Amino acid sequence: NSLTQVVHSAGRRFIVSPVPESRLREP
Amino acid sequence: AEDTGVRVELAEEDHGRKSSIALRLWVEDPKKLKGKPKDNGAIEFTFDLEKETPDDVAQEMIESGFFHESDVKIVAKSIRDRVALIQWRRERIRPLTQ
Repeated sequence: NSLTQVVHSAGRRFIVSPVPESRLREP
Repeated sequence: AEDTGVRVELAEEDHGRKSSIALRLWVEDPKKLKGKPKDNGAIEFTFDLEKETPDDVAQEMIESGFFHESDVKIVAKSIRDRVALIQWRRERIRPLTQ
């Protein structure tokens, strides 16, 4: 499970996950 | 919208009723950023269309270490462009949702 969560001091949660392969831009 | 190298998309279906929506942001082209982004993952967060501004979120992302201070404007603009599109679309479909 490669989700990580960062909670900012103002309370907003940021959930980081891998970018879906289909969404990566071709180099 | 201008290609800032930072992609922001809806992270859920938007039926136009809730004021807060889930968005997902990731870096498509790191060369367009001044600083080196900490992570190359997609960052999901909720945004309140009525109470918050893209600058708030961009600043919080900087403070959380996702981006370098010098990229706050690019991140804010990327979010602002997506939010504007969502609000434009909501205006168009408003008669249907009432």
